[in-house]
Amino acid sequence: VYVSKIELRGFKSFGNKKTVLPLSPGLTAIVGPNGCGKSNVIEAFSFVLGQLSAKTMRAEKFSDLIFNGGNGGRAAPFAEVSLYLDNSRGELPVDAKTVKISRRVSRNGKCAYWINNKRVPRQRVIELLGGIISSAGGYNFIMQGDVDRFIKMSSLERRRIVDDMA
Amino acid sequence: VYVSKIELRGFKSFGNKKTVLPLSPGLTAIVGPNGCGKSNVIEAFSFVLGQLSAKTMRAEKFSDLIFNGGNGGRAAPFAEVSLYLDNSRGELPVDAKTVKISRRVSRNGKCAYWINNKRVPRQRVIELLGGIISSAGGYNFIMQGDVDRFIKMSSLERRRIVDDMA
Amino acid sequence: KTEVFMETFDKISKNFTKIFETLSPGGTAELVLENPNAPLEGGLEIEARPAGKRVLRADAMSGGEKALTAVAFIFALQRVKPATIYVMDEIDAHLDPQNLKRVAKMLKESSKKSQTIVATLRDPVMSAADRLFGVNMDKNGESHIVSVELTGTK
Amino acid sequence: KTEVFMETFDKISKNFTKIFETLSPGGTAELVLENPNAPLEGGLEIEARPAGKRVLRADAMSGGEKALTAVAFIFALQRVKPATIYVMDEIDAHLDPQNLKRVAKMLKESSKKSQTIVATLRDPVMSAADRLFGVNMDKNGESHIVSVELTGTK
Ligand SMILES: Nc1ncnc2c1ncn2[C@@H]1O[C@H](COP(=O)(O)OP(=O)(O)OP(=O)(O)O)[C@@H](O)[C@H]1O
Ligand SMILES: Nc1ncnc2c1ncn2[C@@H]1O[C@H](COP(=O)(O)OP(=O)(O)OP(=O)(O)O)[C@@H](O)[C@H]1O
Ligand SMILES: [Mg+2]
Ligand SMILES: [Mg+2]
Repeated sequence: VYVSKIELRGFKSFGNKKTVLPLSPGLTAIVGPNGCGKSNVIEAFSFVLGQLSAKTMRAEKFSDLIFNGGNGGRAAPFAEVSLYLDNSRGELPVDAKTVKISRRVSRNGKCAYWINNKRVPRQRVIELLGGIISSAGGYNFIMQGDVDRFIKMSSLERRRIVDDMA
Repeated sequence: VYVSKIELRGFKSFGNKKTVLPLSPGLTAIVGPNGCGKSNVIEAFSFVLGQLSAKTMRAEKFSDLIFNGGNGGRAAPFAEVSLYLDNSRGELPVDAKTVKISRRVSRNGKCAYWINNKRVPRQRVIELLGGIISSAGGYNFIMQGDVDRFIKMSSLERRRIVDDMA
Repeated sequence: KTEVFMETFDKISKNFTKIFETLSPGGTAELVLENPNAPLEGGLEIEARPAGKRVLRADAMSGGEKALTAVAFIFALQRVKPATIYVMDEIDAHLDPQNLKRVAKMLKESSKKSQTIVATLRDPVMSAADRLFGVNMDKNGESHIVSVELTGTK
Repeated sequence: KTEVFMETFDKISKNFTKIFETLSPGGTAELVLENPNAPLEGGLEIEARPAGKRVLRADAMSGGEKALTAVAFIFALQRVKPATIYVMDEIDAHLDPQNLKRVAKMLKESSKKSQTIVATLRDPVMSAADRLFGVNMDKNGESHIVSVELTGTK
């Protein structure tokens, strides 16, 4: 399973016009000047995979994730991210070569999820991804500043990390 | 006034053989791989200018600043740093074109200071340097990690910084 | 309970040492339990011996050595619970060019098994990538993806 | 007491805005007292408007924007109590190449008045220097200064 595409619409600094990033296996680097939106792209992955803490995406509440119009533009009506998974090897329990997972947050702060454009409860998405993508309890997401936290960690905190993985 | 030379002997990762860095006005960059000793050079400036906190030089006690022999070598008997100030414009109240300030820490943790090779109390060095070099209460020394502390500062801590300068 | 801990600890520990030795050639490091008989009553220390140096507790190392050790630890945790995608944001601060090159090479290697997305400001990581996305912010505060560079087979 | 504070605050504030505008062309920033009538009863906030963006409280900025703002603040403090020598250790982490170039340029400029010694891992700062010292650690854990490059007049 790998991600073949991610689409952002109205998500953080990305406007209401859909932004598409086609992806392939291997190593992809996201580059650009300070403040251009790299971490926002990283957070889009976290968001669509079900992140429940707005704080880890640097938002006080979920509706803060919605494009606010920038400099005198219009705010977006909602923030939506879609992740396309290549399922050509049939590893996911979905009868389709591509599995599209979408999440939207509306101005009232409520979130909705879809799998292949069919509305589903969040739990369905979490079950689908299971150990394949979002390795619960693993460290496949390393956000900006996490390495510094690892550096400053006390020996007890470090041992607790191993605890949590056991 | 500017520093024309700094000499390190037995200071941190610098061995018992004197290490000499000739300097001039303008911008000097100290470069090299992680762990090679750049910050140790920076701390040598802080040390010779009278730094009283061993902690800011990443030492638990002052004798930790003495070269410990590295990998199977012999430890140095003491750590000594000498700073040479160009006084050709007579800005310092010393009757000499060059003013040499030295500080040594011995294995018993005691420190001694010299001005032009004449033993003096620390206070004499502090008075001599006054606002010229070690701008007390200023921020002319920025140690590794200080920028991160400024980033994480609360608004009260930031206001207190201005307080301290006032 | 302690058995489950020790099983996981051993896996992470072996991976950590292997990874550190690759990132710091000539050096070695290990995870050390403060209380080996009652691991859950103590902490977990990192003891590292970079090439040509004596053993240092991790807090005695230089800024960049600490960063490299932390990255090695994170990679070791990832090996224990492998995922099909890794998403990492700027893990390369504080690393000198040589250490950075080795981290970039390791990212490249492991990306052959697990799709890896990294945000970075630094050249060696950019050059190791198979694909590059440039992000830009326009005068209206809106982000755009401005370049997609497929570097083909590397 | 408050007067002395306000006098210092105004100096730092003017310097900070000027420095930020140079490091972030097209942008501006200011120091804002939480309690302007009783400054000592409140904190001090930084409000920055990078080029093309709306005003952000410093904590809402990106990692690199926060670092640039912190560097501008440190430089502003230095202008208020000038010294004849500045010694700085790796102030360039988290900055992208363009921001880094402007910080290096500013270090170069101010070094014409005040001798400046910086430890750095990054090229733009190295290239701005008049003199370069390379430090190396040998197999016995001993540091040596391996190169002195006087780059003449630049
Ligand atoms: N809801 C939103 N609407 C509009 N813009 C937003 C929103 N949330 C965040 N932003 C903007 O996104 C920008 C930060 O982007 P981001 O943190 O991704 O930068 P970055 O490329 O990671 O930078 P750095 O290299 O410094 O880490 C800020 O300018 C912020 O104002
Ligand atoms: N008293 C001492 N005797 C011998 N070696 C020492 C002593 N004190 C520190 N060291 C060594 O100095 C080294 C650290 O040097 P330093 O912190 O200056 O590196 P650096 O060049 O600043 O690295 P970085 O780029 O990662 O910040 C460590 O290897 C440490 O073991
Ligand atoms: Mg970022
Ligand atoms: Mg250092």
